[in-house]
Amino acid sequence: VSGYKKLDDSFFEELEEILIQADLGVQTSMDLVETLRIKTKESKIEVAHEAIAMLKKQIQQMLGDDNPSMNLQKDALTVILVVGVNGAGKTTSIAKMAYQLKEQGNKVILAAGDTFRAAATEQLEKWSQDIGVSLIKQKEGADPAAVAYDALQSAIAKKADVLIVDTAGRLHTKINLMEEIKKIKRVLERELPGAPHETLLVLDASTGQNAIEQAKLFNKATGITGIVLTKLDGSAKGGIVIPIADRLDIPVKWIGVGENKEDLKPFNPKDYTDTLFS
Amino acid sequence: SLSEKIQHAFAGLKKKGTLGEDDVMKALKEVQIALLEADVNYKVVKSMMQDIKEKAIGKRVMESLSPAQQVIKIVNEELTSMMGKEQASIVLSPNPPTIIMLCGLQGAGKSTTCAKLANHFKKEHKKVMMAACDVYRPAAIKQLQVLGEALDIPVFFLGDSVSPVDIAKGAIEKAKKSAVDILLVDTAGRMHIDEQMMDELVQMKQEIKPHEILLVVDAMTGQDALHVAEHFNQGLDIDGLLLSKMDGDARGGAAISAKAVTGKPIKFLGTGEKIGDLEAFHPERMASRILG
Ligand SMILES: Nc1nc2c(ncn2[C@@H]2O[C@H](COP(=O)(O)OP(=O)(O)OP(=O)(O)O)[C@@H](O)[C@H]2O)c(=O)[nH]1
Ligand SMILES: Nc1nc2c(ncn2[C@@H]2O[C@H](COP(=O)(O)OP(=O)(O)OP(=O)(O)O)[C@@H](O)[C@H]2O)c(=O)[nH]1
Ligand SMILES: [Mg+2]
Ligand SMILES: [Mg+2]
Repeated sequence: VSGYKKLDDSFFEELEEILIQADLGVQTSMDLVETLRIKTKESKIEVAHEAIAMLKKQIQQMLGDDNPSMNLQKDALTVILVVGVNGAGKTTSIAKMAYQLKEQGNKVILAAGDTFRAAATEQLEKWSQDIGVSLIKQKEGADPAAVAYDALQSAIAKKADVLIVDTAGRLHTKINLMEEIKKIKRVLERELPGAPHETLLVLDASTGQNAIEQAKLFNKATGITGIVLTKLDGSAKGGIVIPIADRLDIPVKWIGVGENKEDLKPFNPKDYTDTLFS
Repeated sequence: SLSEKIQHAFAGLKKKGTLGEDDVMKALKEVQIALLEADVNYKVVKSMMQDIKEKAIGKRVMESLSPAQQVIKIVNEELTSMMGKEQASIVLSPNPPTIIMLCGLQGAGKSTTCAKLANHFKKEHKKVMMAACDVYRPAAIKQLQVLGEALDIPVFFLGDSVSPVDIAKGAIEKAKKSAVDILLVDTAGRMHIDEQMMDELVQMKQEIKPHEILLVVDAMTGQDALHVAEHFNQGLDIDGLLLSKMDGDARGGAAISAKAVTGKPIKFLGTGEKIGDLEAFHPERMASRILG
């Protein structure tokens, strides 16, 4: 796009194509390009790279300009609940977060809240051993709310700094599973007022428009304080976080860029917006 | 729904009398938007709209008493034909074991699908075995073992410090000795742009010569589905596609993109987390789902 000499129709069409292919969605892409057409005319911008810079600013505003941070409690236990659809990267992201928080000097405890899927507890257990943090678990088929309760009691007793609760993957369309996640949240809230201090929605960067529906329904069920956008080391851009931030006011807090424990970075709106056009 | 939008686009025009090309183009814009919102890839939508436009700008629509209905029919026909007509199934080899290899991105549903397929063939009275070739993901081998145990289907494994190719070869030897009819090879999830991991799959294909290579694609995948399917097909010449998590409310445009770019048939649908949640693919049903 930077090769264009003038801001003609094909320039704006190509911008729209880039946004749509980055999964921003048709509506958001058309709106952004339409706004850009108007603003470039108003500001008498006639050079491609200036127009692109203006578009990037628009997108950054939608994402929220400043780097969103985690709501970590000072000298008190922070409880983080992690939710999302099947296979998004919840368990792996929890391991990455636990590693980072431990490196920062926090005492971290994990709760194996997925009591449904084959070897889900074993998967988190391997990670907890690898990282060197305690894991609270129960047998397969146990009530996940009971595991959450157990883990919270243990975290309080052991004076942990952070408790991260893993949950089973679930489609937002499954009402009984969404009720289950509400119950887990209620149990945490009841046992520690203010908990969970963060409820993170894990979203796979290759997800299409369905991500908006996911964000809406998970937000409705438990409230979502932030998104972990995973698998950005692929070719997908994860653009659906832009309409999600704009319409639901939910910020991206972390990005996953690989399968190892170090592969988690804080979300930076400017860097992210730059990669949309790289 | 798209049908309603098309009806609406034409509703205002009926009073004018005869339809012009511009009128039909207005309705087609709705179709283009609907396909993109259904996650069909931008390039695939562009080429589909060419075909749809050619059929729509003609007597069939413009001289029809119900042009909206005609346009809806054209779009439906286009989608259904793109989905593939054949009731594609897995053809078993006359020299057992038939080797089926599953591949795809991280978290797509391969391991779960592996068990579902194993169960599907076991119910058809075939002797089945699974091979645990994911040596990277923590407890991946355990996951397949737990699934196999519940189904009373043997899982061949050599732990996670043996190469996936060697595990697969060992599985084939064991399968032949145990008169196994079908061997399902589960592989680790990987990015299509990870050259080293894609080379590993190419090497596995060369060494074990699977009869069937299935790419598992998450039904909620967006624009990237095209690139994923293209790369896996270029590297492996896959035999079929399998769409997982169809029990959600994703429109599933990824199916069209993957099918369009590979030309390979969609063989099965994953429709839930339980072992029995595996269904045959029906092109017309998929077409109407994508149209919403
Ligand atoms: N390349 C890459 N792979 C990732 C990333 N995050 C997670 N994965 C992989 O994605 C797959 C699924 O990750 P999990 O952590 O099991 O996902 P989950 O959401 O807990 O899955 P369920 O509990 O089954 O719903 C694994 O193979 C992970 O290694 C990432 O940022 N990049
Ligand atoms: N709702 C639903 N969930 C599914 C379906 N297929 C798989 N899953 C779930 O998706 C998640 C990921 O499944 P896995 O089988 O672990 O995926 P995978 O491709 O083997 O993952 P990696 O080996 O890490 O690449 C699990 O929570 C499964 O239960 C499906 O058709 N519907
Ligand atoms: Mg998990
Ligand atoms: Mg797997």
